[in-house]
Amino acid sequence: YEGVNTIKEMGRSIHEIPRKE
Amino acid sequence: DSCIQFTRHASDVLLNLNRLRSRDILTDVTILVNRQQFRAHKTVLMACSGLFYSIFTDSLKCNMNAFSLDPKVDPEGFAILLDFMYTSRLTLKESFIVSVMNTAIYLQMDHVVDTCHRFIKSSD
Repeated sequence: YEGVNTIKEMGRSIHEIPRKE
Repeated sequence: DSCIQFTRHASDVLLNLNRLRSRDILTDVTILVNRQQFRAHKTVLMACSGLFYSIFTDSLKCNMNAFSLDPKVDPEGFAILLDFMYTSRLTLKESFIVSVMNTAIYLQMDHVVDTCHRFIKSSD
């Protein structure tokens, strides 16, 4: 992303699939 | 213009893929190594291994759902590399490092081969 101000988000980005249902 | 980069996204996605593997969800291939069987996702295998990339981009082979590897391949070495593909962590056990390196050569995972080689040389 040249020339774009990038904000870094350190937290989780997506849901976590459980080890079992 | 600005954007938000989620720095953990790649590892969060890989963790979810490994959860799908461990629950055998949407796995689409069985890899047979001697008498051991490993379930996996073709897309992950071909993203990480030159050998699997060649196999699954071959129109005659890509629809097969089971593959036997060369009998010289060590199941433990393959298991360590399969875990690496899904976790980015390569288990280094003194007794297995050579077998992991040889399996990585067979699977055409050159960067892993180089790293194993450097590790073996440094521990010598």
